[in-house]
Amino acid sequence: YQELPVKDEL
Amino acid sequence: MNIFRLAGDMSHLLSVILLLLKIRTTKSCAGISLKTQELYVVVFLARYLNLFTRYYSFYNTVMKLVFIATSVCIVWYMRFHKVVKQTYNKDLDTFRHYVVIPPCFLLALLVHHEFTVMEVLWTFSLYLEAVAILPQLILLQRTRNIDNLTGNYIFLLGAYRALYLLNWIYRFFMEKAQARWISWISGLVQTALYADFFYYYIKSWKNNEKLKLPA
Repeated sequence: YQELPVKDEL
Repeated sequence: MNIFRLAGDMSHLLSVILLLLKIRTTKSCAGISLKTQELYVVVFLARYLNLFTRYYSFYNTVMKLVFIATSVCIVWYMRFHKVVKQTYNKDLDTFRHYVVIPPCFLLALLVHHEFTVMEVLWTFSLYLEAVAILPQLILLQRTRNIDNLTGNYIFLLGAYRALYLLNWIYRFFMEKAQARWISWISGLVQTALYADFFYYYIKSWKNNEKLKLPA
């Protein structure tokens, strides 16, 4: 399960 | 990072700085909902847990710390500062905000990307943020005259998530990012709640008259 890119958002 | 997300983060940052400035300079929190501020503390604490587990960038880390610190600071001012707390509209800010927390948490337990603690809390923070502005909007309808700083604060706060919606569209098409329905729908609901505020805010700005929400 790869970290969702959305997690680099605030 | 794209221009929409940067603009969104700056709008969000500006909104909390504006609110802190209002409280510090006028020594008053009249027209501000403590319930919304407390919900935002929960939102940031639940969302930024990965502050300790995953480093994305200096910017990301600093902004998370700033949002947590400012939201806690605002709640402190409104609850404990001897002068400011007198100006809190306790009798008008009556939305029972703790009522929205369990449903958001339950929904996060049912609808999420992955059933892990971090993921469920992150999802919970998205659902909670979508409704966190409700106490503030209700208080606005009850407040006789809304001062400019408060109006600008809410406008910037609403604009931040609207800009994030553009950021998600941009990322979906430009970066071929996969669909993130949870973020998108929560963001849409959140921005939709500001719809009538945006209407009256822009109208008052155009006609150069005092911002007034119909009761």
